[in-house]
Amino acid sequence: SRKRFRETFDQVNERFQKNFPRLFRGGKAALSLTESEDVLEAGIEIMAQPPGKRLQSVNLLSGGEKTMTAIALLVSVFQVRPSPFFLLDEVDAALDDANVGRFNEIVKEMSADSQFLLITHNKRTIEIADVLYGVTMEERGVSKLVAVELH
Amino acid sequence: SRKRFRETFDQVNERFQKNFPRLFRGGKAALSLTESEDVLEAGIEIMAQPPGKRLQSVNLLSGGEKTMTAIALLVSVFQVRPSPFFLLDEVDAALDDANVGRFNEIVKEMSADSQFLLITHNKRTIEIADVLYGVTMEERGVSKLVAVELH
Amino acid sequence: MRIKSLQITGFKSFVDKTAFSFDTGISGVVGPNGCGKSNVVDAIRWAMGEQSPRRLRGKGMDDVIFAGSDARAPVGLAEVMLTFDNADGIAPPEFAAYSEIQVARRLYRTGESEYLLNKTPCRLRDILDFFRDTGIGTKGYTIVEQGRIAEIVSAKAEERRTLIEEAA
Amino acid sequence: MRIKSLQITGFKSFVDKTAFSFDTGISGVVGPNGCGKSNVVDAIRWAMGEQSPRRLRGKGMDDVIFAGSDARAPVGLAEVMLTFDNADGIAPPEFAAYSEIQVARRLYRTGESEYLLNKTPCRLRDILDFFRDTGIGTKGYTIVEQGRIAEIVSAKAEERRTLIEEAA
Ligand SMILES: Nc1ncnc2c1ncn2[C@@H]1O[C@H](COP(=O)(O)OP(=O)(O)OP(=O)(O)O)[C@@H](O)[C@H]1O
Ligand SMILES: Nc1ncnc2c1ncn2[C@@H]1O[C@H](COP(=O)(O)OP(=O)(O)OP(=O)(O)O)[C@@H](O)[C@H]1O
Ligand SMILES: [Mg+2]
Ligand SMILES: [Mg+2]
Repeated sequence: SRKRFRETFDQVNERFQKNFPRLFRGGKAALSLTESEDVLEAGIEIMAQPPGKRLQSVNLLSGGEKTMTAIALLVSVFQVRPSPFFLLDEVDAALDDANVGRFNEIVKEMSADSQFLLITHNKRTIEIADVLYGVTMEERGVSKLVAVELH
Repeated sequence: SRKRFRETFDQVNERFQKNFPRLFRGGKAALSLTESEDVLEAGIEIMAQPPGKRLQSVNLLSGGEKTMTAIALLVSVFQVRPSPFFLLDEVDAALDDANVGRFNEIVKEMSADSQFLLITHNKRTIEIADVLYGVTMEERGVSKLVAVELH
Repeated sequence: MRIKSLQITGFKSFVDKTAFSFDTGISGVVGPNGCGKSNVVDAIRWAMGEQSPRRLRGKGMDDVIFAGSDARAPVGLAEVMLTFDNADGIAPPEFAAYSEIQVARRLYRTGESEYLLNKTPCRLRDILDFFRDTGIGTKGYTIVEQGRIAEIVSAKAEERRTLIEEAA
Repeated sequence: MRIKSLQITGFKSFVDKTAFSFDTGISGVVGPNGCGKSNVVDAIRWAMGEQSPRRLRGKGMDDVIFAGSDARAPVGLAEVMLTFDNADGIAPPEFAAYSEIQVARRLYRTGESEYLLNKTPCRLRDILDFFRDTGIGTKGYTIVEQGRIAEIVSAKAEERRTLIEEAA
């Protein structure tokens, strides 16, 4: 319904405006609806301004900045409508060490209320896991679960 | 011209059939031209079979396997028509340690004949650089070249 | 409604029955390139009713059935069983009595499909409704596929609607 | 025809004149997210005659001119100078006498563009022909943009032709 979409949008936007500066240690961001007769047809624009930079098209952001902006938005949607579980496949691939740390910190926080499955190659992300599932192909072409370590 | 395209295609294909098993430590791969009246209209299909696995659509390959397959193809084109320089922006992002090592090894080899500029966050890739250019934003929003280290 | 356990047999590279039992908190999945980590996510998506082979990196849906290896022949059946813990009671009302809810999906190479909710045969429609009623969709933000996190940012404005629509 | 040096002024985040002098072999570019590494690659592409703002992550071509920061005002001019070493003699015949070839491009916020080959004003067409004649294109395999390496594999068959066409 129009009303529910509008309400959800506003709530997510409110969170996004807090989560972005938190993840970027500053700066500001907001969502906006594109011009449309019907709010159910409108698109969602993202305005994102990292600390110290001028507001420009979100496409000019760097690979890592786009990932962190996307994470800020996902976290915002989660806070408005928590999902019981989250499956994240190598979302830290473009992040430098500092940003991996910030991503891990916010995941640790959200994991109090939601179950997370994180696929990663990153040593720092591996450290925040409560349990590690090791997958291998000892026999070529055949996947096997070989190790479950508790931290 | 048709003849030249066909010749180049065959040469690249010949190299690709050697480079893939080299990078994957086994397996096989080949290029093929799609059905077409005119070879100048044909598309290029990739068949890639990592060691021990069955041949399936190239889209079923993992993120890292797709990157390594792409690298095998790029190296093959390079060997047929060397470019004086190569600019690679975070191409190692999806690779595990072993594959980063194989990627680095083949870059080191090619660097005898071509100049490489590698943007990377990966500690192992950083080690194969002859020179390192450090870029920072000490002053927010303003890029600066701050360090040039020779290895 | 967290995931309690996952059992995969004959699905993609998991030809042998493989069982994961998940806890609350953060589970990390690690291993070399091509070993099967993303296939685990594909298995969960598929059990949740994913209908597009392309979103599972395949051409046809039969691409998810183990196609064989050097040493093994292809198999004729892919099966995934996903068991949820209903302690938080967010499952649809008709499942309120259950502390555990199991969703199973099978695909035979002959093309036949089977779907089960708590071991009772049902239709794909029932699986999709089940997840829609709990608010978990395969299109929303619950699952972020490899290489696609930044897409939220580089997507067109209209494509981003789904994110809010699924939460609304 | 390797790159000998690169000078960037007013282009994207490099508002102050920044000079890179490159050697043979492998140069690594490192730094935190968002510090300007990919912008260096964009600068080289742009100097080579890239005409699509989208391929430089912009909406309009003026997006490449430094837009200001907290402490700095926007500037009115972006300039990139790329100097090549012609020791291997692969430059087009008319440049055979030169041991060094310089390509420069400027864009004013008013919309005017300037192109120079060895400090002689020329047209964009001349820059594009120069690179085409040396066999280095911005479309081929010489430059692999961030996040796009796997595209070669997931691309449609017809899109992959460019790779071979540029080499043929
Ligand atoms: N139907 C199938 N039968 C057998 N093997 C399959 C099938 N479908 C996919 N595979 C194999 O699964 C492998 C990919 O697995 P997956 O994408 O899970 O790897 P990954 O662990 O995520 O690796 P990466 O770290 O590179 O992302 C491929 O090598 C592919 O050949
Ligand atoms: N015209 C411009 N004026 C000022 N700043 C700009 C301009 N265009 C882009 N930028 C800034 O450049 C930054 C992106 O730089 P770049 O993509 O080079 O980062 P990077 O070092 O590659 O980071 P990552 O490791 O995340 O890929 C963005 O923060 C963007 O705001
Ligand atoms: Mg994967
Ligand atoms: Mg970058």
